[in-house]
Amino acid sequence: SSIIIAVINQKGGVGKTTSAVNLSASLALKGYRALLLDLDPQGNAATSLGIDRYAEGIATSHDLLLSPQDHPQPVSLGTNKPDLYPGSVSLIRADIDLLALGERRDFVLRDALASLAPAEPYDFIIIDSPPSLGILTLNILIASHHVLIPIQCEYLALEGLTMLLETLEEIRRAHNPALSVLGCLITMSDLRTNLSQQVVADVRTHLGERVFNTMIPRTVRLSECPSHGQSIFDYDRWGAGARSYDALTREILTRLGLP
Amino acid sequence: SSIIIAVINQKGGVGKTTSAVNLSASLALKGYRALLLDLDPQGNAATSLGIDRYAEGIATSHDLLLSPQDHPQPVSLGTNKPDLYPGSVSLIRADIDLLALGERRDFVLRDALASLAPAEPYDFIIIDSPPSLGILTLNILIASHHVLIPIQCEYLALEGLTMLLETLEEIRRAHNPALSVLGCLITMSDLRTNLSQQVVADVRTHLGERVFNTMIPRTVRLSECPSHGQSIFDYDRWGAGARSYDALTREILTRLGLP
Ligand SMILES: Nc1ncnc2c1ncn2[C@@H]1O[C@H](COP(=O)(O)OP(=O)(O)OP(=O)(O)O)[C@@H](O)[C@H]1O
Ligand SMILES: Nc1ncnc2c1ncn2[C@@H]1O[C@H](COP(=O)(O)OP(=O)(O)OP(=O)(O)O)[C@@H](O)[C@H]1O
Ligand SMILES: [Mg+2]
Ligand SMILES: [Mg+2]
Repeated sequence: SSIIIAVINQKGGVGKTTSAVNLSASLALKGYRALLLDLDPQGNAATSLGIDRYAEGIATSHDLLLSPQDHPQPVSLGTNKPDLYPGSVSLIRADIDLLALGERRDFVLRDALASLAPAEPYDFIIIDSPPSLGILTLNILIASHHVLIPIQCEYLALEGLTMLLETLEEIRRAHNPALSVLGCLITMSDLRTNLSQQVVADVRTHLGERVFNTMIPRTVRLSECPSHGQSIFDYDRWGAGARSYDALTREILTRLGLP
Repeated sequence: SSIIIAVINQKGGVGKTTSAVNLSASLALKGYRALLLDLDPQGNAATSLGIDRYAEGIATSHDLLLSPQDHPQPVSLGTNKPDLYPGSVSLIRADIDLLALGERRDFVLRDALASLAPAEPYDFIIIDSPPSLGILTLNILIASHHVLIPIQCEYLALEGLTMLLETLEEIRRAHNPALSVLGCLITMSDLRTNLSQQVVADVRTHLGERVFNTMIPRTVRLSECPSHGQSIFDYDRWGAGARSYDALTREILTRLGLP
């Protein structure tokens, strides 16, 4: 069945959405069936792919999470493109809604994903997470097989890593022994600056093998593509941004032993 | 009594901590008594000012929030420097801890700040918020007189503004009629790019007078200073970063009718 990858980091603005969108687009481009699930109330994944999440008849990830029995259908973006459940404003209260479910609260997303019955099964489900470590994020970790951790090439981005890795360890012990760190992805690197070089060296020293060889450079094209509602592959197919997300996808497929 | 300013935006990585730290440092440098309160579990404000929040005997903002009767003392950073309550990891559960308090839950921070009895009263209390709109953030909005909204010069940063302004309106109606938008601060601007110019134009069109004239440019020095544990005023006193936060402080003081 599907490989579920959570893109997660409680530090804000590190490239979670940009990575979730472009990884799922790249996988779909290579012929894999990919689903992008945005569990951040900001809903930036939909905007990044040109979808109006408030449009008539669009089912959101909140619908999937709390009413899976209604079999809400994702937005289809076309051939060789990911399907999408946009994020919803009602996810702001997700922690409270989940808390009210008592015992089951930790497994709501896992059960909702298990109930998905697409016409053609997904090879990958990519989850964009909010910048927090609350109950919704724990739900994401319990439902996932792997996590991808974007790390912005900034000093403050290093600070929360220990807290995040400890949380993963706790989830692995208590609920999801199979949860693995697929890898840590250095984002927005600008190797002309000393700071960037220092952060890259620190991250590779502390996290070793877990850090992807591929780094995502800071490029104007990557920051522009959301305003055109396109993934980097539609917006600037052969630029540095697309090439780096393409290399990341190949590195991920190799780590997973897939063609 | 003290003027309480919340630095808030649920979008991550937009410059909340950088602005809270350097605004409180700039106010203190001008001779105002300033307190910096970090209510983000990541605790980046302490690191940015060279404080180890795990050190012996340091009272955190979680202590102030949930046990104000013990009169936890802030960290003093010295003459013409802000005092600081560092953020604490236990704030991750703050939404749940507050929820458990029932009726009082919305006013916990307001009451905790009212119980502060510093030897010398603070002119300003600057609050660094987490990237969310949960119960803790609502507490911050109910306790504050003004909000300062950092807006990163990026397309995705525009998306959540409506949600944020609607939340402010709700808080004003239900709990805190005096809550005002002190201003919206454009951060990490790089006017060499079309995107930045476009975002600045959009923000000024939509938000008009609320946008500060002062913009904070993206500078390497501002991203480096947290790694030295110094505010920009100690790290690079006359560079573009310090000059822009200095100009912001003067603009804020003018808006508040203060010298
Ligand atoms: N490699 C890159 N080069 C240039 N800009 C980038 C890059 N990656 C992301 N960005 C831009 O940086 C900003 C933050 O990225 P993004 O929104 O993906 O982070 P996030 O971790 O999802 O944020 P949040 O914590 O708010 O969910 C966005 O405006 C995005 O367009
Ligand atoms: N004007 C600037 N120029 C260059 N770098 C900046 C600037 N402002 C902030 N930064 C850097 O950008 C990153 C994000 O800023 P910061 O951490 O202050 O945002 P935040 O809104 O507090 O993030 P979070 O949502 O995680 O709390 C940090 O690494 C910071 O050092
Ligand atoms: Mg995001
Ligand atoms: Mg912050």
